[in-house]
Amino acid sequence: NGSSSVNWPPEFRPGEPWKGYPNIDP
Amino acid sequence: QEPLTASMLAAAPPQEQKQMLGERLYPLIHSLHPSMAGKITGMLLEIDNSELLLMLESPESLHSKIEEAVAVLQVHQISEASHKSN
Repeated sequence: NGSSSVNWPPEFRPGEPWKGYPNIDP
Repeated sequence: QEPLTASMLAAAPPQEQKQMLGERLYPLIHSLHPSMAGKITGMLLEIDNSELLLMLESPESLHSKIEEAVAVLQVHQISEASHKSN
């Protein structure tokens, strides 16, 4: 669906927790 | 700054591992693509940690991964734009 791709890729900002983590299956 | 090692990563929880790798990758990527550094780093962090460590040790493989990510991002942005214009 379109909404998820708008936020892809989860942007990394130094000093801020990266938001992409939960999407990755361990 | 001492190089990031597998044992340093292994000592950290998974979320922290991605953060540590991101903090190392971001400045290297920012020096090549300042405007897209956040998105490129976010894309590369989805790669397996062991491969990310290898990339941190080998600038050539890091550069080729970065260029791949830039190409994917540009295609993604074009398809986003075409979705919006439809």
